[in-house]
Amino acid sequence: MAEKFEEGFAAINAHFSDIFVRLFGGGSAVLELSEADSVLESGVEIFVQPPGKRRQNLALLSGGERALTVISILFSFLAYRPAPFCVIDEIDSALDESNVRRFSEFLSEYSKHSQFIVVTHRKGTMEAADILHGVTMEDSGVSRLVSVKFQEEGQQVEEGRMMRG
Amino acid sequence: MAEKFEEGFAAINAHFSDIFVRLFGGGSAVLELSEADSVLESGVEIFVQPPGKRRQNLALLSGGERALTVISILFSFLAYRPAPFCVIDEIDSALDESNVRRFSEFLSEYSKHSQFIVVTHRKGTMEAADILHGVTMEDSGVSRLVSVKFQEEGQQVEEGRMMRG
Amino acid sequence: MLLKKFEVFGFKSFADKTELEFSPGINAIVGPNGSGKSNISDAIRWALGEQSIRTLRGAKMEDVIFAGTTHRKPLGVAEVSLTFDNYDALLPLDFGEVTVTRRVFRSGESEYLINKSQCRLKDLHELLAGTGLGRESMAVIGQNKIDEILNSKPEERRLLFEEVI
Amino acid sequence: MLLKKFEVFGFKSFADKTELEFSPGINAIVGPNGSGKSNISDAIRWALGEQSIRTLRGAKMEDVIFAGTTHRKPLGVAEVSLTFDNYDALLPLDFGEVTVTRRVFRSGESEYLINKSQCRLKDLHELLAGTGLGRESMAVIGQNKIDEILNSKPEERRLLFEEVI
Ligand SMILES: Nc1ncnc2c1ncn2[C@@H]1O[C@H](COP(=O)(O)OP(=O)(O)OP(=O)(O)O)[C@@H](O)[C@H]1O
Ligand SMILES: Nc1ncnc2c1ncn2[C@@H]1O[C@H](COP(=O)(O)OP(=O)(O)OP(=O)(O)O)[C@@H](O)[C@H]1O
Ligand SMILES: [Mg+2]
Ligand SMILES: [Mg+2]
Repeated sequence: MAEKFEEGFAAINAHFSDIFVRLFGGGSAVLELSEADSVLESGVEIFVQPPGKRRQNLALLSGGERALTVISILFSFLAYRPAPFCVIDEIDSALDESNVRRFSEFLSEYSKHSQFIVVTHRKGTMEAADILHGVTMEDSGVSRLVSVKFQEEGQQVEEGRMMRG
Repeated sequence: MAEKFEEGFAAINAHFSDIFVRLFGGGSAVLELSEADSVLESGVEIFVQPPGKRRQNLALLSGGERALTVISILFSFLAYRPAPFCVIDEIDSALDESNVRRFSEFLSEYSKHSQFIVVTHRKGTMEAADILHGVTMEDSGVSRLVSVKFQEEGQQVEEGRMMRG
Repeated sequence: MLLKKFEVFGFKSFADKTELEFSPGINAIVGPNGSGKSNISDAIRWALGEQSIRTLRGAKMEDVIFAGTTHRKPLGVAEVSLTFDNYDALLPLDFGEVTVTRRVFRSGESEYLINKSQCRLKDLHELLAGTGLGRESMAVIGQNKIDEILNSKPEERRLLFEEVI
Repeated sequence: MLLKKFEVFGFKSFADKTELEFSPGINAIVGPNGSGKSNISDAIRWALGEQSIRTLRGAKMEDVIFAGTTHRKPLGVAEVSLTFDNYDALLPLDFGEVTVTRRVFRSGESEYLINKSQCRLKDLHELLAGTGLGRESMAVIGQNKIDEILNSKPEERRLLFEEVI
């Protein structure tokens, strides 16, 4: 049991370090067991070092860096063991445009083994999607689905001017 | 003292209701004193009702509706008494594209009486700005300012490919 | 074990019976602020057996039942069904398709069904055990949950790892 | 009372003396994730007299002093200056321009200056009283603060109103 956890943890950690470096374009990151001698109960610590910075407390990271750290953790789990599907609600809202693109590249790469259901307002993420599902409410207070065509100008989708079902 | 507060509160409330309706395109909103008979100590309650919905608890609002509610409060203060300047850090991150545009229209309108310093990744807000200030860090871990020209493709700004200062 | 179909009736803002077919790959859910996108991700988490009403942004279990609008009366029951493609036999059942359903009545009574036959919550948990869709998994990452994931205690973080190892 | 100039040296990621001239109207601050944008809004809030280190995303007061990177040594002092245009005589001083400066040393010692002459924090508060830039005002809305503003208790919300009425 302990051995299995240790092996799994080491594999996830290796993915985490690799994915962090790819997302941040450098730096380093590592997961550690807080009590390495009691593998079956120990908590997990996260240490990250964005490029050029010292190893620091998670609280000092910027809004976007925190989102990228969680994205790194998510994809390291999926790399170790693909989940059948994954629902992600606006994890890209704090990202700058180029990190939205990097995130969407990871989505495309990992969508070969897992299905993704992603709520988003960002054009870069919409562009990576295989299909768009529109939700609207208008003044009725009741949600309805509408079919959506992605136009070059992502705004079209958002304005609720979506083409009726 | 009590009279002054009551008058000010009533004026801010009138602005709040008006601005909320303009931002949400309908519905209604009101600020109330929790203990109306002790004006000088009473707390303030916020009741909002997006278009078509019942008056509801703030916790049931969506991410974007919560941001628009705070934006309504901010502008109702500025309408009552313009602050010399106002720093706003990515309040637009949860907004859809059409609400980003509405927010930027309010910024433009209120910038006649107050100076705004707005941190943003959203193109709609950048387009409304009178001037862009670029910040970059590259691999050094040290922040630097760079001058930025807004190109039609907002992404250009974000990628850190900003023109050197 | 693809999520093929999502059906909802009376859950939060979905007052009318609504059906959504998901595709393999990346599905983006888009639409204006407050239209019901996060309610879909809440519905999926709820149908998978989520017991904490706070995680679903409510105060009491009835908060997930359609509460009515200015034009419509509240409903008495909320129901969500998820249909999985089980050709890879990841679910220990001898069906090519498996549908899990959850219902709650205003009286507080809950029902769980697997392929239309009633079962207990425990049966649902057993069905999903080992698929990576357990409650502690990262299979559903709600809106604004980045802080919760990064600020969690090391022992809580360990639960994420136990879901996949 | 326009904010004309922002000067920073040794505050968070600003290891080098940096100067930023703001314009009237809408100033957008843009740049990649983690580049230092929110550090600017933290610096402005700090220079206006902010005493809570948690609001500045730190644990102890020294967290605002440049902590070093892989290539640079930590600094021993952080300094921020804000220069206001006082032609409307909103500040009760007989100068066309007023500069407030705040310094902190690793020893924990703090200094406040108005137009380069040392003063107490109390003097700074008195100078800013009545301008709408007090600690409880909405003059600086930090990143991810929407929940804090909406979830605050009614008595705390009242403080926002007292700043402007
Ligand atoms: N029990 C309920 N009955 C009716 N409506 C409800 C119920 N619970 C929540 N709602 C409505 O659902 C709306 C929020 O929907 P949701 O959070 O899914 O929006 P969203 O599409 O995610 O928006 P955003 O893009 O701003 O995050 C609220 O305005 C609220 O009125
Ligand atoms: N005392 C300090 N010394 C050196 N660097 C620091 C210090 N405090 C914070 N930082 C650095 O500042 C960076 C965060 O900057 P900031 O929060 O301003 O980014 P941002 O531009 O707002 O990014 P985002 O768009 O993601 O919100 C962190 O990566 C951290 O390393
Ligand atoms: Mg949402
Ligand atoms: Mg920031």
